[in-house]
Amino acid sequence: REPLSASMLASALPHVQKQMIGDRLYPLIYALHSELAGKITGMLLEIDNSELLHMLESPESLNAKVEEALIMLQAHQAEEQTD
Amino acid sequence: RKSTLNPNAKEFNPRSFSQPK
Repeated sequence: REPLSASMLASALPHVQKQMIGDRLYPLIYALHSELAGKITGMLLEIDNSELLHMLESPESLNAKVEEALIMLQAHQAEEQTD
Repeated sequence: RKSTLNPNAKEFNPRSFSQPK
């Protein structure tokens, strides 16, 4: 598949843009954390599209963001358990 | 730059996994 470009996204509706990016992001995240891939992808999709496109090109950026999402998720789950 | 991830974000449903183009 050709890489997703800003111009390809520009012709799509906003929610379709997120789906297009998510379709590229999900397999990368699945390779890192299969059991949480859907959740982490959903969290990352709230980031600006320009930054998401950069993350698709940059494994280091993506890994850093995935780690950040995991920490947030774990903190959130810990919080729910103490309530 | 603020980058706040929302743990309550909706889970992504990967349609391309079941329906490849």
